[in-house]
Amino acid sequence: MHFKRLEMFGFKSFADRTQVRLEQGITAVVGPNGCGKSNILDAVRWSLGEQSAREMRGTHMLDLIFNGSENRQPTGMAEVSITFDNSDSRLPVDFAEVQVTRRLYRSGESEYFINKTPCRLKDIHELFMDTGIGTNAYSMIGQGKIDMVLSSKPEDRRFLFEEAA
Amino acid sequence: MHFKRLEMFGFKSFADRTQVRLEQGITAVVGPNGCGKSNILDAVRWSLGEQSAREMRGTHMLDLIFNGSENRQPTGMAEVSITFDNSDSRLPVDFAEVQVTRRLYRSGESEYFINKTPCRLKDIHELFMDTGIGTNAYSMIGQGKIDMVLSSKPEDRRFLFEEAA
Amino acid sequence: TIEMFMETFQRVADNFRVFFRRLFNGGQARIYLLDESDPLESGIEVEARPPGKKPQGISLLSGGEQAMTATALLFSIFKAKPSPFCVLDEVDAALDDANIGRFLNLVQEFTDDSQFIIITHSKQTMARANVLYGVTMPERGVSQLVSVRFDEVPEAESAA
Amino acid sequence: TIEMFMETFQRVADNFRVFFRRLFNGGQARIYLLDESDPLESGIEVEARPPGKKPQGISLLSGGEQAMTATALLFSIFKAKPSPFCVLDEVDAALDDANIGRFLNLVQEFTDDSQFIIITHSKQTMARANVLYGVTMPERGVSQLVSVRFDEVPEAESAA
Ligand SMILES: Nc1ncnc2c1ncn2[C@@H]1O[C@H](COP(=O)(O)OP(=O)(O)OP(=O)(O)O)[C@@H](O)[C@H]1O
Ligand SMILES: Nc1ncnc2c1ncn2[C@@H]1O[C@H](COP(=O)(O)OP(=O)(O)OP(=O)(O)O)[C@@H](O)[C@H]1O
Ligand SMILES: [Mg+2]
Ligand SMILES: [Mg+2]
Repeated sequence: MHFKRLEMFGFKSFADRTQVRLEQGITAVVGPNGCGKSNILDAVRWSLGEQSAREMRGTHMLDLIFNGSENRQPTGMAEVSITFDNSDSRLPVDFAEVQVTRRLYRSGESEYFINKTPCRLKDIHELFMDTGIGTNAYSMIGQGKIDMVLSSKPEDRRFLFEEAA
Repeated sequence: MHFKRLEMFGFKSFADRTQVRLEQGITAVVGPNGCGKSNILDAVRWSLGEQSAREMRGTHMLDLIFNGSENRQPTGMAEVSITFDNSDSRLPVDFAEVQVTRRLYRSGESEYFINKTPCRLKDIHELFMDTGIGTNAYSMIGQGKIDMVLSSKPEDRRFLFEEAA
Repeated sequence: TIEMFMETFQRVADNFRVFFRRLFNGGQARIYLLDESDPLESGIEVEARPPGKKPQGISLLSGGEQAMTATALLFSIFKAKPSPFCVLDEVDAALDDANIGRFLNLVQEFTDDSQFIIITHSKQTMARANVLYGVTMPERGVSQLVSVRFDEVPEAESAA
Repeated sequence: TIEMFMETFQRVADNFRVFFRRLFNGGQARIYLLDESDPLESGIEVEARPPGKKPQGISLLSGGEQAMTATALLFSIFKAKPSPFCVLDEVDAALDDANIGRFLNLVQEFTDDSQFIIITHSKQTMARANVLYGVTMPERGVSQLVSVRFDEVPEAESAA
């Protein structure tokens, strides 16, 4: 199965609906400081069910909603959709293509969808369980986090292995 | 007063006697990974009286002595000398040029010199006190340490100010 | 279970010995359990010796050497339990050009089976990508994504 | 003493407002004491808003924006209490080219009175140096220092 595309709308600095299409091999993301590259990684994490705002550099989950700029008003919600080609049925659902959507409103209310059907966050966690997809510490390395692998104490390094084992 | 030169001998990866002459303005130090650039910063710290091996990425002070390579034996001691032009008498000694030398032997024994005269570590600390030279947290920024300035808790940030105030 | 953990750990340990030598063009490294009698709670120790150098604590390795060692470990785990995709955010920041080349050679081993999204400022990494996206802010505070060709990278124009 | 600390703190705070705007080409930032009634124990808070963006916690700033903000703060302290020399080890690692340029412009403000030793992989920084030293290991495990000219930088040849 592979990652087909990521769509962001009102997520952090991506005020406008933005689609990132993924191909096989290596997709490089480049650009000046502060333009939104790491925010894309945060969007992937969030769409896979990340519940800790700190893992996405925020203090509260509401920090993830586009909060305006000099010319723009804040948006009322953040939405991210992640779409997979599931022709090998690695994801335990009966669809050749699987789209997971997550929304967060300013009220603090959240909505979750699998292929446009409303579901709970729990369903999203269970969808990805045992697939190797998810917020594995070893397959999503955030900016500046590579040093932690070695600088962490021997007891702390276990967390990398525990997700794999 | 300015920093004239740094001399290293048996200090970390600088097995051979090496002299770094400093001029006015900007001196850039470049080179591939693992070649010894950051070791030069450690040598400056150590020569100014740094007592924490961890500040120089070691576990014990003996880690600072060249411990050999595939073709070389370990050296018996590490020595670093730092030389200043003191024509403005910023350093409270009666010399136009001041050289501070520090040695550490495998036995764990240390020696200190100011202009070749033996002295104690205490004398070196007092020499630099109130001169703005020394292991100020804000004038010697180690590799990867710039993030700490902002990521540290508000109480921890004080240490930058307390050295300045 | 203890067997599952030990089996995975052994595979990771074997991969690590191989990948370290590949990233460093020699030398040796290993990982081991601090307390073999208690695998599910034991800390994990890392030892690494770049080629031509004497063994020392990993804290004494340079910034780039530590990044390469950490990369060898991460890929060792990844090989034991592959994910369909992997996102790396500026893991090449501390690496010189020669090391970036070896890092990318190792990544290439995994690209048949996994997709890689690599955020980078390195021209070498950009050159090896199949697809290149540029993220810019033509309107301040609002991100915009564009497909770019290698020769039109918007690297240099930040507002800060 | 409280007066000494407050006087230094005020000067640093004033410098910070100015240096941030210079490094970011606009925007605004400030530092303040969390507890003004207890200056000798109070934590120090930092707020920063890059130009065109809305204010947010500094944790949400990008890697490069945080490095620039930290640099503004360090130079603010340095200006209040200058040292005869300053050693910076790869502080430009997270910065794009435009930001490195503005960083170097700020460094240049201090070079009349202080010497700077900057360890870097950036060609831009090398180009602005008065003196350039290369550190290499022609014999593995043993460092060697050489004076280099800008066009003969030994950047690319690491053993790893
Ligand atoms: N909720 C939000 N609304 C608007 N902007 C936001 C929001 N959250 C974060 N941002 C902005 O996004 C920017 C950070 O983006 P990001 O971390 O993706 O940058 P980057 O491209 O990775 O840069 P660098 O190369 O410096 O790492 C910050 O300027 C931040 O203020
Ligand atoms: N006591 C010692 N004896 C011999 N070699 C040592 C000693 N202490 C450290 N080293 C070696 O010095 C090297 C690190 O040097 P340093 O940190 O200065 O590299 P660097 O040039 O800053 O590289 P990078 O660009 O990756 O930061 C390591 O390979 C380490 O093994
Ligand atoms: Mg980033
Ligand atoms: Mg270094």
